[in-house]
Amino acid sequence: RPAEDEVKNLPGVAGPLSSKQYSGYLKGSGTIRLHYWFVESQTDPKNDPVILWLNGGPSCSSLEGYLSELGPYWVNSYGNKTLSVNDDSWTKVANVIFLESPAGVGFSYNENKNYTTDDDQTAENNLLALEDFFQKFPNMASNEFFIAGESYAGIYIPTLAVKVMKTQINFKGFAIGNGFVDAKVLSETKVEYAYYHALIGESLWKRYQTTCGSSSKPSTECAQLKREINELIEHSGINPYDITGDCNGSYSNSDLASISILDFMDPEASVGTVSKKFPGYRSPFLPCVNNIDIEEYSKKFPGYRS
Amino acid sequence: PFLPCVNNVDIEEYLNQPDVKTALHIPDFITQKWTLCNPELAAIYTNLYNTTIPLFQTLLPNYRALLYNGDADIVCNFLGDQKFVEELGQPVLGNRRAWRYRTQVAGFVKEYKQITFMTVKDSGHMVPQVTPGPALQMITNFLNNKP
Repeated sequence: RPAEDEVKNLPGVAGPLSSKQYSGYLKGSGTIRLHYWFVESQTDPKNDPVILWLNGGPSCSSLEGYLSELGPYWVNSYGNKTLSVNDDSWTKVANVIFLESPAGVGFSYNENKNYTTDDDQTAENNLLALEDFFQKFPNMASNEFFIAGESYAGIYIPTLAVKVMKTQINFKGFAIGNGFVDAKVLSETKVEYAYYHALIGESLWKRYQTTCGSSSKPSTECAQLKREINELIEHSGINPYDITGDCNGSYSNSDLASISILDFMDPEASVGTVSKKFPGYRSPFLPCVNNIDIEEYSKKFPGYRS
Repeated sequence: PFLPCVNNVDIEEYLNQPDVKTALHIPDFITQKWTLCNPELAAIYTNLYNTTIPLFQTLLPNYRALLYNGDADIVCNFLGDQKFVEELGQPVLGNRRAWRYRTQVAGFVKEYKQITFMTVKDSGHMVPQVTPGPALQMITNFLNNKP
């Protein structure tokens, strides 16, 4: 183990760390250096498997994976810059490497400042970094090895895995969460998903079916309609990453998306119509603003549907 | 915004503290602020793969795979990944069934030869964040090659 990389303490954590941790740099090709944060298993580091975790983007940092998903500590909210214990950390059952990749993401860098890259170069540099990891941690070389990640790691992982399979690494398998694994399929099902979860209405759905449904050859009108639907889904204030959760961050640079919702809604349910009928009514689609108790409203105005 | 509705302020504030950077052995010449994503890098990144089906077909004969989806995510929605797994054409090992976390239904799962597709109920894009308990159970079983 590289003593110089050991994390002795973490600001915001009181007392000793839950298991040994290491942070430093792994070599990619040439002058590329990728930052890693390795957390040993809290149970049996000698025998538990090793997981390489990759977040997506492309260009998003795997430290998010550590600090708000599967790591042993989560950053607390409200800016107090402290950490709390994650009782369901994956480090309870595995040794986990969080790798910031490609260069230019997080603390990773390229000495020559060239950050142009692609899927294959990213996979190649991830492989080189992984091989460097096992040089630094030969004690982990015989452990079972898995790759896991989410989102655009749906590309990162299989492209890396086909390279890993040609090495001596004790590779066993891979897991992908909410993966970007096929652009066409995801794009098509996104509209279906939006319709079946009532994010778009009948009229727009019918327009979509008419415009995009019959021909296998994509038309300009279909592409435009898909763009509009996409804009509606991702910038309307509904959290596209968790439609039943809160919208915690910003969602749009302008009010345009909110306005476009009105265009997409069924005429009988449009805000303009409802407002005339029920003075004082404000759209529940006002992003992240909950200023109306819909249930109470429905009782007051039987038959009202948002 | 690069990630609509995702609040990353707390992580950024934490990681940009000098004492945290020191603890993580980040060299002083890295003066650039740590950010969750790098949109400028994303803008010059070249995507080479529209589909990963050929890669999966290379891998699956020898390696196990798990595709899981928080079912409340629309960006990489479960319908798409479910369809993707079906299109791989792996032999089906059993019917789609509910899986449980403690006593509650936590999603649905369908197993194929070498690959499992599962949903995580009412979870989002970041499954271990939204539903940490079910996520840990899921990955533990996968690592141990259990259903």
